[in-house]
Amino acid sequence: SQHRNTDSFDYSSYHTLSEIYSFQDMLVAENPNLVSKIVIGQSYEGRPLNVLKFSTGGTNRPAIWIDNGIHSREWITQASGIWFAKKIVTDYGTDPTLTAILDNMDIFLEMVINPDGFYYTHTTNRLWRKTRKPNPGSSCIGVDLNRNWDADFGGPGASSYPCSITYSGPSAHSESEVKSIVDFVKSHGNIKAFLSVHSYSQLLLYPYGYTMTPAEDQAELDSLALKAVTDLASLYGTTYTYGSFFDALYQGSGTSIDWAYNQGIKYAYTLEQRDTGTYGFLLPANQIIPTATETWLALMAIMDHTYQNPY
Amino acid sequence: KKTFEGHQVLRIIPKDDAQLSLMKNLEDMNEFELDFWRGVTGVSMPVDVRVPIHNLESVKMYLEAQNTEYSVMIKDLQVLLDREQEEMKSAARA
Repeated sequence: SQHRNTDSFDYSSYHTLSEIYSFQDMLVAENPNLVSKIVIGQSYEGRPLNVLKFSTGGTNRPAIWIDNGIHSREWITQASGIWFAKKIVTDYGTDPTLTAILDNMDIFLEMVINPDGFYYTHTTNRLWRKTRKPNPGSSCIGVDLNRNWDADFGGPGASSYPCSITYSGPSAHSESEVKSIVDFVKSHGNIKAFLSVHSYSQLLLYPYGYTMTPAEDQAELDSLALKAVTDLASLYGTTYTYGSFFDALYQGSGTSIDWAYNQGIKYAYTLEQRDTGTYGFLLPANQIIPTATETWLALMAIMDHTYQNPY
Repeated sequence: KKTFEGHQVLRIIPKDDAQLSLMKNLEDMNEFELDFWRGVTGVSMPVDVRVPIHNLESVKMYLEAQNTEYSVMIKDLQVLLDREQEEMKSAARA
């Protein structure tokens, strides 16, 4: 709140949830013709689930969804989300690729999917991953929001044990943080790309996670992933591995991109940002801007491909 | 506020299926109070795990008894967390 505008905002520092909410409001106020804020729901503890909509007009245009911070301790993702938002308003009108995208499509950006967990990482336990919802019958708290989606819910790669860090929750979409996105995406009906940003591991993953069966669009998703990681590496040489979630990482059920893909959103990807194992979740703040900048190149590759290949 | 003085993050790379199975067992053991940062995936794929200071010796002995090699990725987690906190305070002051 001490920042007067988004130009003077410190993008190279980690910020609290209230600072992020203030940033969102400032960005909307400064760019009323481009940015608006939609509250798609409330977290378990009653915090708003804010989504920034970047739109140059039109009605129900094809759109791109980007989310950050589903796992609260992955602080580089929320910090990158702030940087992405500013980048979009800065580049619109100057960068021809982004301008073309935004002249024809909308971008929805949820910087903090799991605000309760994020708040908890600032106040109580820096290494918290899940939500903060109590689990009846257990002393353990929280659900892993990236196991709560209706995509082979409760299958291998998720846990039914509330104390596990991959606890799926009692049923698919049981968590308001997930249900709010599901309702929003379904009611919109014209989302063409669904991009989830995580850390750490330096991976770019596409469906499926719950099965080794290749996605119908595997060949296209794979070649686009190669383009995206090549663009990303062109900046600082950061190397990403890419492939299906199942092949490149491990079997995981109930994940967001599998759900999105099964909804008919072809360009569904999960990014795992820096690093590969020096700092883990404690990536130093001086790496925020470099990480966000290189990640943006991969996102742009996917967004541009989505724009160029309507379906 | 939860602190992590002396907690270490170990990197373990299972070399074969036997070690992989061992790591999976470790994931299911509650008594060591482990927090897997990078879970068990496959042979030659790194596993990063935070170990509380009071269980460090036991976990290391367990790994050594099974001939499983590990390295210390983060020597004292709280040192890094304190640094992060200080940077945030400093940025807020600025």
